[in-house]
Amino acid sequence: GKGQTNIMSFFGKG
Amino acid sequence: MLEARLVQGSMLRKVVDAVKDLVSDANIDVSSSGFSLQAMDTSHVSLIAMHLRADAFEHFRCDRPMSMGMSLANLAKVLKCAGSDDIVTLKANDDGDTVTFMFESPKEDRVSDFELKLMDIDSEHLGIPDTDYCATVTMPAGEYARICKDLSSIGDTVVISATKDGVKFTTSGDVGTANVTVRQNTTADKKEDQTIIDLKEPVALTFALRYLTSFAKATPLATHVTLSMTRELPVMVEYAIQDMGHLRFYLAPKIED
Repeated sequence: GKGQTNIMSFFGKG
Repeated sequence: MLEARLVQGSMLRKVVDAVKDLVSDANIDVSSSGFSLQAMDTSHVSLIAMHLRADAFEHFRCDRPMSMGMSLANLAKVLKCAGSDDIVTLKANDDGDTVTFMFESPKEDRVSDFELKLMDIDSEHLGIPDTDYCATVTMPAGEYARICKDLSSIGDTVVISATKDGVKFTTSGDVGTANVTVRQNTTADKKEDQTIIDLKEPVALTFALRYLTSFAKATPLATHVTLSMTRELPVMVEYAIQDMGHLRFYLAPKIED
């Protein structure tokens, strides 16, 4: 949806 | 060889029922520390992180770490066959492609076992950094579920704003607008009615209500839910699994263009 960010842009591949 | 015996087997069912609509298949990782599950929803907007400590189990044996890929819908079907007071024992061989669930009634007059096929699920493991949150709100889980339900009937996006006066949930849609403000209440005689707000600095974030509402499926797990927020970071919605572990949901914020 509008302006929804992706969780992966906050939590890098661990 | 994995063998784990959980006296409050119903906790397992409550955890799976809380996440099965958000995540369809997931790897349950088992090690000497206990059970962990980390998975994103299909749209990669939210992340679930569950941990059940080994010492929550009456008996816990895990010879070597293993990852069990499962369909959560099928796991939920199996756990639905357990009585609410049953003791649940999980067993799996190290190189096995199945996991067995044994349900024993408290009087041990009824024992059943279900064997579930394991799946190969390639899921990337994300690193969740420890965050020193600006605002942490601990409130009755039922209250949070009600706010999500009520506001979802008005709009599909919510602004959660934490200030020293309290936490305000705001939404708007074709119907109109709605505000729910929850204030600190540390004097309620029953602990489960208390709301505690720890504010380091005011913060306001925007989220899609459908995910927050889905997280509320975890309400049967705990009397309280904790919302932790920091500007421009995902909110963490956390339910304690008694004193055995936790079920955490992370939701990425919406940013105005």
